[in-house]
Amino acid sequence: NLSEKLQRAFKNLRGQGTMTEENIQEALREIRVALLEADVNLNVVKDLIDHIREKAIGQEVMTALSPTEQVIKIVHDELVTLLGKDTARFQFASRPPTVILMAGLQGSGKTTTSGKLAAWLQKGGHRPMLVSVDVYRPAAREQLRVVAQSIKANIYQGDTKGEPAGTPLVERLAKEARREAVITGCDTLIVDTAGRLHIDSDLMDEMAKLKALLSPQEILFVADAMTGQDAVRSAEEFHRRLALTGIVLTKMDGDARGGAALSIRHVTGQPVKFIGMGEKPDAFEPFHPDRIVGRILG
Amino acid sequence: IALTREVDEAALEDLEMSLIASDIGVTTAAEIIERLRDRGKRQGIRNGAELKDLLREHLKQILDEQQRPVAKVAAPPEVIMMVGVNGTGKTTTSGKLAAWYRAQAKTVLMCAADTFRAAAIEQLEVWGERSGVEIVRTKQGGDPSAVLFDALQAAKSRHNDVLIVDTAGRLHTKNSLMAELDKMRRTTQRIIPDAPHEVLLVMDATTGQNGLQQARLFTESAGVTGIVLTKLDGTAKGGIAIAIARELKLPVRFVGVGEKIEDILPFDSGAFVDSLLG
Ligand SMILES: Nc1nc2c(ncn2[C@@H]2O[C@H](COP(=O)(O)OP(=O)(O)OP(=O)(O)O)[C@@H](O)[C@H]2O)c(=O)[nH]1
Ligand SMILES: Nc1nc2c(ncn2[C@@H]2O[C@H](COP(=O)(O)OP(=O)(O)OP(=O)(O)O)[C@@H](O)[C@H]2O)c(=O)[nH]1
Ligand SMILES: [Mg+2]
Ligand SMILES: [Mg+2]
Repeated sequence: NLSEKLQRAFKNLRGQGTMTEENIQEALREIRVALLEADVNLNVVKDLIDHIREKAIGQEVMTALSPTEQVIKIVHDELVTLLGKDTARFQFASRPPTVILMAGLQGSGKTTTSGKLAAWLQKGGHRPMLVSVDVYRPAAREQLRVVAQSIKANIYQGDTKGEPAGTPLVERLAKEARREAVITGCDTLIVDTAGRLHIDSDLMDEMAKLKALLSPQEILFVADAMTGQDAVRSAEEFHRRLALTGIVLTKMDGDARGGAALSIRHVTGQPVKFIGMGEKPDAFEPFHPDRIVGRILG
Repeated sequence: IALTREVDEAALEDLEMSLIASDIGVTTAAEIIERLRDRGKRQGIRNGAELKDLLREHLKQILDEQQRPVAKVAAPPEVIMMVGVNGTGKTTTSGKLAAWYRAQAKTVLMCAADTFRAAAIEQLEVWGERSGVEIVRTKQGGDPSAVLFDALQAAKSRHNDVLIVDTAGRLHTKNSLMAELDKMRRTTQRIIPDAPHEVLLVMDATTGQNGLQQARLFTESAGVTGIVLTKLDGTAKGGIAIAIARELKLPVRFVGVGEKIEDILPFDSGAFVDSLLG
């Protein structure tokens, strides 16, 4: 593990001394490898190593163990700072309904997370309404309907009236769902959208149109915890087009280290607000930065 | 001849960065670049373009070494099982493959063995309609091994050329779910001794280093014979497939390049490496 590797890297720095550029070089290399193996983006790792180097140089070494402990502490603090020290807050509207727009790549967990978010809001005393504007994926709207039923949440089904799958239909359903939420006294509206590539300009335009139509309080980027180096590219583009307000990291019940969290946070400046810990509606938790830092560092 | 000729270190570093950026893995990238440096020195190759060509050749070789012709099936049906973690594209790929085999004038049957996830059976049924292929299904929450049993018997009695089995997404860390997959494999073997003939691990091209562990554990429980790399129409390079080929000796069989029925291609290592190196 990283501690053992750092112990070896610091074998010349036992006892007393000061950390210098030279004597911490090997340790920095080990940290770089650990972060890359944890799927943190290459450029984010570069920045992190620079900050860590800066903080380490000049530090006094007190005991044989201390260089490793000191550096691990620097790394740990640097990652926690990057992720944002506190658990991020959920943004409610001053006048209901609060609209939450789900966004992300194909298969990341948006539909499942929409259900989890509804269940979480119910537990908090809210009355959420769900709507799926995924008119593209086979049985997508049926999937959300089944999820809503399982947690007894309101869902606006709407009628596609045989209209072709496309942005006009998406916008119509979204508009109708918002009206329905107001009519039925639902104070939150969760809009599940189709998975899409950040390089699909028509579908990214559709997301922008949905945002303009709904003025959501939350635009959540739902990302898979096992995403590798590409995480920054998709997150960056979704953020550029939509101004994300938060991130949900799904499938954290696996053993992916989750370095994508750092990468996405770094490139969007937005906090990870929740994590998905399973397939059931209750497998949903607010995000705690220090837990994922431990996981990323292995 | 001096073995210490200079190699363009800046070029090597650029190549190493692009390998890491492709998700091939930092250690794998370092080993490949080290080998490239040695070869470059021995062959007196100095410029970046030539080094890149050597690298392209080496990466292609790693992949090609695992390509092997699909074993001839003793008697129909050929049974193809789709496995993998959640959301990678198993159901969509099942539909695409069904159409692909039909285009080769094969008769195809599909089995909806994901009886757990909301609307999974309905989703595969749409693909059945799109590809003109019948689905053997059971009720929601039914036993996956039982519906698989029915599908195998049906495919045998109807003499279908191919049976495609779509399974539920599952994380490789969930022991009971991996045991369920093992049980499905053994059920298949009991009914058709050489089956499943293909166990395709469907992997998302955006997957990072966790992909190696997925491949290891799915091979243990389900006997993976090949990879389908999906969502290559995005910006992710899918370099993890090279790490998997190198370490686990698994070939890539197909790539998914979109959400439509025709968006599936047999694996082309040259095209894959060209796109990876950019
Ligand atoms: N283990 C686990 N599985 C999850 C989690 N979140 C979602 N899933 C599973 O991941 C798969 C994909 O989830 P979906 O909700 O369909 O993903 P999506 O983003 O809506 O997919 P598209 O609409 O096609 O883009 C399903 O099998 C889910 O059950 C999680 O936190 N843990
Ligand atoms: N762009 C793109 N999207 C794909 C590709 N393959 C699948 N998808 C999309 O990925 C999402 C998930 O596909 P599914 O087929 O439901 O994945 P799955 O592995 O069956 O998911 P679970 O059964 O929930 O584990 C859907 O939105 C698909 O349309 C591909 O090659 N390219
Ligand atoms: Mg969905
Ligand atoms: Mg599926």
